[in-house]
Amino acid sequence: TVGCVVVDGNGCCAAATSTGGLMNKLTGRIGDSPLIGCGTYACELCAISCTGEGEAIIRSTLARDVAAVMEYKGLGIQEAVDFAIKSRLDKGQAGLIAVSRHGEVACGFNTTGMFRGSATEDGFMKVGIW
Amino acid sequence: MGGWAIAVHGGAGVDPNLPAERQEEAKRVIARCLHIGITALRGGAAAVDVVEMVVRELETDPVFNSGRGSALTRRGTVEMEASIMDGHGRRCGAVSGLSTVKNPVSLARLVMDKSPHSYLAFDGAEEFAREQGVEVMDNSYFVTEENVGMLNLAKEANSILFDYRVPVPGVETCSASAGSMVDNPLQMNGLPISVYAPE
Repeated sequence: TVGCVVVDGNGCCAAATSTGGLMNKLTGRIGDSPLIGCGTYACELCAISCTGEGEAIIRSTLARDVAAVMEYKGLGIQEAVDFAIKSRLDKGQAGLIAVSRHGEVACGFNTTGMFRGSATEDGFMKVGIW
Repeated sequence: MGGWAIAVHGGAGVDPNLPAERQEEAKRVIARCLHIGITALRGGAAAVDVVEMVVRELETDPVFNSGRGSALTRRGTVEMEASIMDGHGRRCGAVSGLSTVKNPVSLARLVMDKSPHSYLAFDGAEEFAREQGVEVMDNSYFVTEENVGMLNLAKEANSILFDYRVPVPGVETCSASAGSMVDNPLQMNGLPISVYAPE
């Protein structure tokens, strides 16, 4: 699974996710990536793209949950990501990346690693796995 | 306003034994795609155009599980899926079950921009792709030798019905039932991490 989240110079957020799914999956299986609110979500506040065990991401509507705790609990983006990863996945394992309309980036995962990279206008850039 | 920002991922559940050269290769692809997005954002591009552009690049590179290099179904075919969402107006588009479209994320974008719906799947999505004239490829374009090997490993393990386990090379046997899960600290969804290695 691959994904990208962006907030542009006008403060607009967007997210996109694409995947082949799980190796040796049954034909006809739908994962989380195309399900808006599960593997992918964007609104005025933030944008999120998820990856990992699709069935857990779907059950927890993971991407929308990050946006919801920002909207209703007023959490910051990294706090919201940590909350969702820690308390929404039950025994499932997944990771996600997120940006906020204020130009912040965040990520979280409870797997051994997640291929990821991020950059901001003030010159920050990072690429990581573990 | 805090300025622009971008983040990219290539999948979670990385096999902790991933060889160093594979790690470096993955990092190079991520860095290259980040730079494509950074250049576009510096040029004033809109967020929804940048996410599509970056995910297209990731789909085209076989290193990650999407587009070319997608994981395979039990029949050895690809069934790709993608979605895109514009926070401005919360518009969205999604596709599933694609087997010929070179860049699924761009078809999802067309569903968002050029159709009255937000999600098309399987035959309907393929039909819409032809109507919209997007680039389609023969199924073999998407199938890599490495993924055929991974699929065969999974089938040999004969445990795919339950735990999608792909035996780690050198492991004599691989439990065939979900019940006899080995308590392996590196689990994902209660399954051995090796299942998700290609991810």
